Amino acid sequence: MGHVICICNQKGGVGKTTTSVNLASCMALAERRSLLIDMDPQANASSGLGIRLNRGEPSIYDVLLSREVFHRVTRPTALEFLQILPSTQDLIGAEVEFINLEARERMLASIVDNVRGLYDYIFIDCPPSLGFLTLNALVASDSVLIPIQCEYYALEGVGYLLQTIRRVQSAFNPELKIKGFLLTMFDPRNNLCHQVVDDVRKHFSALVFRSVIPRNVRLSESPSFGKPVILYDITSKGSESYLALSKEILDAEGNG
Amino acid sequence: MGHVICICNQKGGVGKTTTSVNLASCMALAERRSLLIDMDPQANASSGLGIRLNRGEPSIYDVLLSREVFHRVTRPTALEFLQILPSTQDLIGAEVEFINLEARERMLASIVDNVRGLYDYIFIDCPPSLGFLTLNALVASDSVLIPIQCEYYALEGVGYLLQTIRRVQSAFNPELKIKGFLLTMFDPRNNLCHQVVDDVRKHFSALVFRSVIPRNVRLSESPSFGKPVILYDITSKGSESYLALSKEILDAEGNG
Ligand SMILES: Nc1ncnc2c1ncn2[C@@H]1O[C@H](COP(=O)(O)OP(=O)(O)OP(=O)(O)O)[C@@H](O)[C@H]1O
Ligand SMILES: Nc1ncnc2c1ncn2[C@@H]1O[C@H](COP(=O)(O)OP(=O)(O)OP(=O)(O)O)[C@@H](O)[C@H]1O
Ligand SMILES: [Mg+2]
Ligand SMILES: [Mg+2]
Repeated sequence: MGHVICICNQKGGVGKTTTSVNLASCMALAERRSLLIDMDPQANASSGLGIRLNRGEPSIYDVLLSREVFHRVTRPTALEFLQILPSTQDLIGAEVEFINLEARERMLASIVDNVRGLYDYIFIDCPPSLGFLTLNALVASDSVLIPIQCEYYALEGVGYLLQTIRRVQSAFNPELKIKGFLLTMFDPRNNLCHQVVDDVRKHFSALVFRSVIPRNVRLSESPSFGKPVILYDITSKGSESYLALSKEILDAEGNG
Repeated sequence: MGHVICICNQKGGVGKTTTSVNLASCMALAERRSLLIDMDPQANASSGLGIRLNRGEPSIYDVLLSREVFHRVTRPTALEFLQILPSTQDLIGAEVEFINLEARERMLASIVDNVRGLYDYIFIDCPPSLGFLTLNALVASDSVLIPIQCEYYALEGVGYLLQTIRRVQSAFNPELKIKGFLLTMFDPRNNLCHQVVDDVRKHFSALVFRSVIPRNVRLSESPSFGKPVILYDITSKGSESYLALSKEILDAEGNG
């Protein structure tokens, strides 16, 4: 049965989308059947894989509202073992529109539960907030991967995120675990980066992935070509680091 | 009468808080009476100026609900001409809690209109979303300053932001103008950065500030000391660039 992992942190710009796109792609390269669900109205994960829907084209918004079936909206990508359930800005309205619907926090979970048998890994990219869309992702997931940028502001919100996860565990999804904290945009020349890494490893020790994602220009260039970094520049440090992360996750689950 | 400028972009991590804190500080250095309103539950602008409220301490949340008066919550900072109306995580609940209140989109505007006579400049830091809190900021403002990180994903959401601003202009605040687009985290060694700058200048021409904020480690270090960059390292490129921006804004308003 597929592992469902959401990539979540309400702090903006910490590498959620970059991690979702590139980790899912590395899993696909290892021939694990993978699905990326774009739960962010910014639709960066969709465009990062070269998929740009026009306004009104069916997206995850329509699947959540049961106006469209999962199979007709999910699309293939340039990688044989990777599919994407794309997003559009229509999703922005969901926060307010769905407020009076029954079991609104389980709308994504009911979709995921129907299809998880088709995949080995399902990744969910979240927007930079702890509202309805992120709540849905947490309820639908087995575990949470938390990217942490090696910067001061990025550390501040982690406490609140963990409180929110605990609340979701007690109210909606007792099985939800923390997959790990991923340090991103690490720049070895920057003292602050080293301090943040030390802080995070001290606080969260074994929950912090050994793999650290360096600041690497190829990671910020590849989305402009609609490609994950492994298809844009396989020799880059960006590719190396996300391949190492995918291997670390596969090894930990005993199927390396 | 004070100019009210909100710093807004739903894309995360583009430099909204860094711009709010440092631009407000530079205006204070130029002896303009300045107020920074932290409208983000992450409260990064508050901690960036060394203010850390405990949970339950009165914040902007209480002022919005008229449970506390403005003057008792607003605090001085290390700069004589700068005050801050700080935020806490209590604000996260506002999005859902205030949904049934009368004139909920004007809650901040009614506070700002009462105090704008006391200041030359009022800056509002927004969260990375286009929900209730950002809507309130847009309705309360005379103009919008839009930071754009010199990266690919940052360009994608600008269209939607401009649509939202137009909707706010027609429904709530016809006087709202675009103050300008500010290019942030510019790295001259990175080709993509140059492309983004060219794109933005081509699309928005005169609306783009001449001042460009370079990527500068002092800007990411200063918040960990609770100081704006001009009090942390006045000789840094970070200080230089925000001083240049404040001068450009003062000159444009004829009071340089
Ligand atoms: N390791 C890295 N090295 C260099 N650039 C990176 C790296 N990771 C991400 N980026 C760039 O930094 C910016 C922010 O990353 P990204 O958009 O993935 O963050 P996010 O958390 O998804 O943002 P949001 O909060 O808006 O959803 C993007 O322009 C991305 O291309
Ligand atoms: N010009 C710069 N040079 C170097 N680092 C910067 C610069 N501007 C911002 N930063 C750092 O980049 C990160 C993101 O900036 P900031 O938090 O100001 O963005 P934001 O748009 O307010 O994020 P959010 O969407 O979460 O509110 C922070 O850690 C900040 O210290
Ligand atoms: Mg993202
Ligand atoms: Mg911010």
